[in-house]
Amino acid sequence: DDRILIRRITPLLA
Amino acid sequence: RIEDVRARRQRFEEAGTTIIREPGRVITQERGQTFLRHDENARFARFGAPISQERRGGEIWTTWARPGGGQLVSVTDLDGRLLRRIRRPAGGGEHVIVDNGWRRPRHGVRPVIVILPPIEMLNPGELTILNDGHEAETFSSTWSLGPVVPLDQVYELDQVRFSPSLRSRMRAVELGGISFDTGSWALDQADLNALSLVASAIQSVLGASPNEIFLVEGHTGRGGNEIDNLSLSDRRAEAIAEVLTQMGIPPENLVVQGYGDTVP
Repeated sequence: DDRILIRRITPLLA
Repeated sequence: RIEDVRARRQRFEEAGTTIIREPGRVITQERGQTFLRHDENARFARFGAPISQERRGGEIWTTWARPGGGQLVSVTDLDGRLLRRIRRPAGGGEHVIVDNGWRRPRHGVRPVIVILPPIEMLNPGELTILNDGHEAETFSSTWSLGPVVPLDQVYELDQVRFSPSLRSRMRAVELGGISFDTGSWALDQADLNALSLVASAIQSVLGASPNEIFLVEGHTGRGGNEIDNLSLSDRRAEAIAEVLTQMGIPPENLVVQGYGDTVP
């Protein structure tokens, strides 16, 4: 399916 | 439309890597893995022409004046790969808001993929899906949650971007109200209405913590070919990011990536 997801990724980042 | 992009693709073979160039994007295939990259500075054109661009060793530093004061610096390597994003507030100081590593003497085109054990507790039911019944608070509260399982370390942007098991450590909001026509990345008025809710949710997260980074992920179904799907999903994710920025979300707080027909 066509999907758009938005994730806050700051906690994963150096 | 994707047909126009397809017609303008050029394919090269280089030391075991297939490189596909198309307008605005480069796709590399190596050892069974396919990666798409786009110009990481393209969305900053909204700030107008850069006020400076200089080469520092193997890096290119491009600086824009931000509307309302301050500066944004984008540091890339000579191939345009994002290395760092730096925010310089009007009042002075400097914040590295994205650090993509790449300072070690290694790597060709492949980012290092990190494989973590699957998360047992995360099931599809935990994905927050945007629809008409939701309030902006639903999304901002999903985004304010920490990793679903504790992390032992932190990572470079491209590790997060290209490692599904890393990304799945953070909860995602799916934009259920958005639909695209086959082969197109155009958005219509109904999509824009749905996105204003998303923009206000992101705005409220940034109001409390202005240096948060959001990844806008594009995914397609299995139909069509892999390269078209990658390109289309990346263009759709970028279209979403552009609209969010028109609605007030700073472009530097967003990272965009299309994943084609791989499972989200």
